Amino acid sequence: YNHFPRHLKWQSNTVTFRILNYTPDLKKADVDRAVRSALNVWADVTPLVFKKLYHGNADIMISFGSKEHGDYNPFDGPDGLLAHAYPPGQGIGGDTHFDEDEHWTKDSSAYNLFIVAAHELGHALGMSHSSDAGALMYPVYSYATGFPLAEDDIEGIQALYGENPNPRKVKPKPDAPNKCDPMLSFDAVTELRGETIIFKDRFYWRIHPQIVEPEQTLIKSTWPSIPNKVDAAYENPEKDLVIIFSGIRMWALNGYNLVDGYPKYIHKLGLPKSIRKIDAAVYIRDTGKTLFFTDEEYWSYDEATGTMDSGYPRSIETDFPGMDDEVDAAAYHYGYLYFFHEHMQYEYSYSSRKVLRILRTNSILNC
Amino acid sequence: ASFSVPLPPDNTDNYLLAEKYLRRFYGLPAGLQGRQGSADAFQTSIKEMQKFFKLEVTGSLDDNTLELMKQARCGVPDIGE
Repeated sequence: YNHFPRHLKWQSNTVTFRILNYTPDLKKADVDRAVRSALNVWADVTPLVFKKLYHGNADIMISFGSKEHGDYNPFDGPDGLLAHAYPPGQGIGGDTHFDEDEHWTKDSSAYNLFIVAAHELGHALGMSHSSDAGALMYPVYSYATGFPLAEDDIEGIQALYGENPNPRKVKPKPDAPNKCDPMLSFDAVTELRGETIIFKDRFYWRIHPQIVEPEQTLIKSTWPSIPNKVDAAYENPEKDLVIIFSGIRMWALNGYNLVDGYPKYIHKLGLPKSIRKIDAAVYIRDTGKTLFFTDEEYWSYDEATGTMDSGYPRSIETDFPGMDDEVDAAAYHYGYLYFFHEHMQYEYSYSSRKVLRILRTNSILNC
Repeated sequence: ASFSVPLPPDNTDNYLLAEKYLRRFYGLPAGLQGRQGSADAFQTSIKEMQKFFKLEVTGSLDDNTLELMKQARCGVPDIGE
């Protein structure tokens, strides 16, 4: 998290606000509710109390305007800049402006006013932008449900105002995982058109062969319709599809796009109803089979016929000597299977049927 | 890349978008500067932005950096004024 220079903040814990005008995109009551909910997000975790004024000058003056709207800090029409706010202080300090050329909504169909307001009011209270991709104070817009503050945001605002003496139970979003945490484990690994995608919590890293620094992004900012938690994933390059598994459901992605007809139940693959989660999935290009790992066993799926091979499940330990533990994620490269389990990865040679090397899970992230 | 070389149109658009982005959010100085000064300031600002967003710090307008510049966002600068 970051604060503004000199940690600008309001000196009183009672902060006044006033809504000067309204967007025609939403009912007046919806705007009032969005602003009040956005203020409550910060009030939940601090001693701050927000008092609404209907006349005169409030600490935080909230308004909608387009292009040049009076503060020589013009907006830019649809998309691009959505809103801005000023740090605590007299006059324009604390004032919060929304770009009227955007389409404001109560859901995810366009820019969600509650989420943008919660972010801007963070500025109006003294928070600057955070570089944590999962934080509310991250500069780029992203729609998310649930309590919008991450631990990073809460730490930042409490560094200015302290904790709420009567805390309401809130469930902050966990911070973005640190790729070089030695104990890092993965949720899933897959290829995607020549890149490697690694899923962890609400995020994924994207590894491009020519780019040294893996890029971390929120899953929902790229694929809004898949869950925040991925159990397994694999790519079928022949069909240019990446299949994502979460719980008993699966999604098919063609690049950024969700394929019609998904999600589907994983049991359509031929898995028994007793299987409630797939731990890892990997497509073996040389055999045209996809392996599904569930607890101590694994299954073999024939992509060409779309059926599960008979004689499965089989024991992982029996068929993959040296792998006597569950599998979190799996990847296949040039005849080598890479099993990821907790903070270790095992390089398994298909031809010599043994584990050749054991590495740290996040060595793939240049750590 | 030397910015004194005429850029093809789409590159020019991207460069102007980047310049406007960096000026608004990363304090890239406005107005005319010497040719070398301008290139240095541009590169320094891009590096600041790449560092902030945890992108690979290349100092050049690569695809990932440009893609992020085009995303909808808040109008407050990313680094302190």
